[in-house]
Amino acid sequence: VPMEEEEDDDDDDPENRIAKKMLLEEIKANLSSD
Amino acid sequence: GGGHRAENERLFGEFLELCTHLTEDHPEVIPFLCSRHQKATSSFLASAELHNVLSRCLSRVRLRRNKVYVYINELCTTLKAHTLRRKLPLAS
Repeated sequence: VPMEEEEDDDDDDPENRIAKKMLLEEIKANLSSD
Repeated sequence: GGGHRAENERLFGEFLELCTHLTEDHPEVIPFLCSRHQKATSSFLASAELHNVLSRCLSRVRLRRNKVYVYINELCTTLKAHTLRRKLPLAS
């Protein structure tokens, strides 16, 4: 039986998604500059 | 100065603990936040400003876990703005 998730979607928030992308890009840039 | 240092350390530890569980899909995020924290100036680490930012981020992440990266990003940006400049030239 498929379960419906309504509130538990971490990536649902667009602001969170943008912040996550920025953060991961910064981490990647930092790693490559080391 | 230094009045907020111990309290700031405690709040930062709490924030880390909470975020560790919420960022399990990207385990590189927490070490990055720690390195930003380590590079911040000691005066900032003991400041009321950091105390305010940490308290705000902590209470918000408790209310809205689906915005965890927003608050981590905010904290990283704040810490970066108060980082010691330590660019050592590489000897060839």
